[in-house]
Amino acid sequence: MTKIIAFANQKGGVGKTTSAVNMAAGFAVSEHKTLLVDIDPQCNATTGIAALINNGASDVNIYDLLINNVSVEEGISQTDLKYLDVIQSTRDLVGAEIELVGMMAREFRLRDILHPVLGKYDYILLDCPPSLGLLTLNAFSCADSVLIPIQCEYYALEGLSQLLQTIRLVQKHLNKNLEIEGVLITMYDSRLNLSKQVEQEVRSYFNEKTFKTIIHRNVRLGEAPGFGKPILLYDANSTGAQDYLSLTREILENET
Amino acid sequence: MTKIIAFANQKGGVGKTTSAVNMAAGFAVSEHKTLLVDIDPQCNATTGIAALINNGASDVNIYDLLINNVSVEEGISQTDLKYLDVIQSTRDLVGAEIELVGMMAREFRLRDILHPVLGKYDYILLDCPPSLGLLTLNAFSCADSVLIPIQCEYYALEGLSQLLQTIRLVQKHLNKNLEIEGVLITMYDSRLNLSKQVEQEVRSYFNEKTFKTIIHRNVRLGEAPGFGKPILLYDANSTGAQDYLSLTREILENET
Ligand SMILES: Nc1ncnc2c1ncn2[C@@H]1O[C@H](COP(=O)(O)OP(=O)(O)OP(=O)(O)O)[C@@H](O)[C@H]1O
Ligand SMILES: Nc1ncnc2c1ncn2[C@@H]1O[C@H](COP(=O)(O)OP(=O)(O)OP(=O)(O)O)[C@@H](O)[C@H]1O
Ligand SMILES: [Mg+2]
Ligand SMILES: [Mg+2]
Repeated sequence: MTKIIAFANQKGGVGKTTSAVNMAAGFAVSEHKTLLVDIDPQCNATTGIAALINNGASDVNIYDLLINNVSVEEGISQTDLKYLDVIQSTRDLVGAEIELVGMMAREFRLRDILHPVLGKYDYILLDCPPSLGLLTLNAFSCADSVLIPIQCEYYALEGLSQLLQTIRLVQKHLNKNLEIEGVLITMYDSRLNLSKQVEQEVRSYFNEKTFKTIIHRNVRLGEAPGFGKPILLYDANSTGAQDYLSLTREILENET
Repeated sequence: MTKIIAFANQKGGVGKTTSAVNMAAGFAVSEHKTLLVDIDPQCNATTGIAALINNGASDVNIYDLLINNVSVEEGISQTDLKYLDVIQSTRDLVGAEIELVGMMAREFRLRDILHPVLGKYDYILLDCPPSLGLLTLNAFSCADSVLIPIQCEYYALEGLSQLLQTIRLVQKHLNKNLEIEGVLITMYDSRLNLSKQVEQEVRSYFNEKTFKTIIHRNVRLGEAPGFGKPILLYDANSTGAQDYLSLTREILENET
């Protein structure tokens, strides 16, 4: 049974891509077949694992699948990690939201595209852009759950109510089975009161839906994308790698 | 002569709002009549100066102006800073991009709205959402220049070529006078190599278009929005306040 998790939050720069890339690697090293799908025109997740895509690279991307009806099998690239495949993004996706507006069942394009490969993977992870437009709605319409990264900042707290409202609307009109996988506290700096305050607010608001694992601010997480590698392959001893491994374990334990 | 500056970068969380809010306060305390316009559905700039809007609050917002044809004068709120006015955003703006798609001259809605007040202000600052959709295109179509905040991170460097390409397209088709006000290095941490590397890359790529002023990482900048105040009124002695004052001076000196 494949589980599809969307990494979403319309607030920018909260750690969606960093979490999607590093969770994809975490599941793959735990020998769960994983597909990482980048649906952000910024292509950051595509960059974040670029060094792992060698001979298995496909020249078909998510835009070809969403807009040009190319079959999903053609858009899948293999990586150096045996259990990790990837569907890459492209800058052309920036126009997709306007192109999708006029299409029939426009919120379900991604669900229909991924349908043929559902049985092949244990996890499909979707990295969303920082907005609540049609690309993110497509992710919500096919996902089983949403993982919500939130950085320890005041503005990041503010956007949560809008995100939850959108999720409720999706549950009502597009995907009644959509759940919240959990809220993930990111870029936590234990020296700062602001980090502690935001953590307390998030835990009191979301209770057990807040992951026990916290992702601490760790410069190695910011360096890894420059080498096109997830943190586990860039610096396995770093706090960042330990934090994302512990999150992988926590999600796998929740499943059982 | 009014100067309109758009604060834009499709990469999320790079400091667009923090820069727009604190530059608005910087210009206002230097006695330049300033209008801050929040065109992001996240409403962060609206939050960032919320404590300054008292009796002068208008219940009309940018959505009413863009979509419901309310006159701009009705959407202007005064603040406690004599030379600072504000047009607030609303969550309803999330639907505006789709609603704008079918409108005539949809990229010029904001230009037409602001036209009547051009003579009233020295500076109009536009805080853009993290995308290159119709809201940001509206900002580019009426702006004189774009101020591009970029955080000292690898992913933030990546997005610059796409942003420059969009600006070139806008110059060709929508607004031939659009210039780059400058590239602003934000969240700089002098202890990190990553910060130094990104700064070097930005300066070698943009040369004199990179502001001399650097905005250092300073937790006070992250705390201020929780009090609804720009940094100058929250903690004038902080590094953040000093950095944004020095940037205000640098832009004002460039003008003469
Ligand atoms: N725990 C962390 N410690 C230090 N840096 C981090 C951490 N998590 C993410 N970063 C860095 O912070 C920046 C923002 O993270 P990221 O790009 O993953 O966020 P995002 O939510 O995907 O952004 P966007 O909204 O643009 O898609 C990136 O440059 C990333 O490398
Ligand atoms: N120099 C700085 N030092 C410390 N924190 C900062 C600094 N600049 C901004 N921040 C904080 O970092 C976060 C991101 O900044 P901000 O929200 O201004 O970016 P943005 O580009 O407007 O984000 P979005 O893409 O979501 O619109 C905010 O929580 C802000 O308070
Ligand atoms: Mg991202
Ligand atoms: Mg912002």
